[in-house]
Amino acid sequence: ANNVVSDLMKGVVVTIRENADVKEAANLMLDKQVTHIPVVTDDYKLIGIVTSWDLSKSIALNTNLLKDIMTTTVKYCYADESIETVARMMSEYDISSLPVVDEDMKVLGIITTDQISHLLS
Amino acid sequence: ANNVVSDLMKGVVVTIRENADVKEAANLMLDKQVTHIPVVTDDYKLIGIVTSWDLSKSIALNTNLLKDIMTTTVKYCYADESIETVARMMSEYDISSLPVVDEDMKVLGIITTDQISHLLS
Ligand SMILES: C[S@@+](CC[C@H](N)C(=O)[O-])C[C@H]1O[C@@H](n2cnc3c(N)ncnc32)[C@H](O)[C@@H]1O
Ligand SMILES: C[S@@+](CC[C@H](N)C(=O)[O-])C[C@H]1O[C@@H](n2cnc3c(N)ncnc32)[C@H](O)[C@@H]1O
Repeated sequence: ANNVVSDLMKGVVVTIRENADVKEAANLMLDKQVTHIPVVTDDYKLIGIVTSWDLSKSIALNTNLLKDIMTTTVKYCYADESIETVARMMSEYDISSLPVVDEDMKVLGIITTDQISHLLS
Repeated sequence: ANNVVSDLMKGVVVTIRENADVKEAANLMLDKQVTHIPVVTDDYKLIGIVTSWDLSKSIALNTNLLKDIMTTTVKYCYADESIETVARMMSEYDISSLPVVDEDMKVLGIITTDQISHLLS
């Protein structure tokens, strides 16, 4: 069926480390053509997220530290959740993606409003 | 019904002029909490688009001119088109929004994958 997160999520995820700088994040977005990058630890656990919208903060505040622009109160979901649930969550928080994690907070994938919108086409 | 662009689009659109600089675009995205800004002429005709993803180009290439990062081959849609059609168009071109224009290319609104995804919640 087409109705849980694992059916739709991108399993290959572009990720970044907390001590990276804004330039690295920008280059990663450019090369990999992505707008949302989960921030992870050495062993791939989710600790934050940085998006192309956060780059606007970096330009406005003139800062090059990822820590200054990333979001640490990151919202996430699980692979077995329904598409309706994650669509509602993203709408409620005005966010365009949710990293998918396992019970140890390891990043398994990412789901975005682009992918959900594609279901209607 | 909930199935044409005008039912869903945001009628209030944040827009910008071609001679603006990247800093202005970044500040606009930050203040208005948007990720896609149609570029318009004096009389509100669509001539391009700049998105938060384009900011990654500005940081990578170290440029402050909007002209260097905006997309001029802008895709758009009309208010009476079906949601399925615009969802398919955005998926095909890997874009997250379409400005809505009238027959004179005047910007009437904008539709995004966030709004379409919200329909499934
Ligand atoms: C309020 S949204 C508005 C723009 C757009 N919808 C987006 O998601 O980027 C922008 C902020 O949401 C944050 N954000 C995006 N995805 C998130 C997630 N899964 N959890 C928490 N914050 C997130 C970004 O770090 C950014 O600071
Ligand atoms: C290929 S997309 C990938 C990232 C994301 N899906 C987005 O729309 O920004 C990024 C590029 O698409 C362009 N773009 C976004 N909306 C567009 C539209 N309606 N028409 C033409 N290009 C568009 C942006 O200017 C940006 O250079």
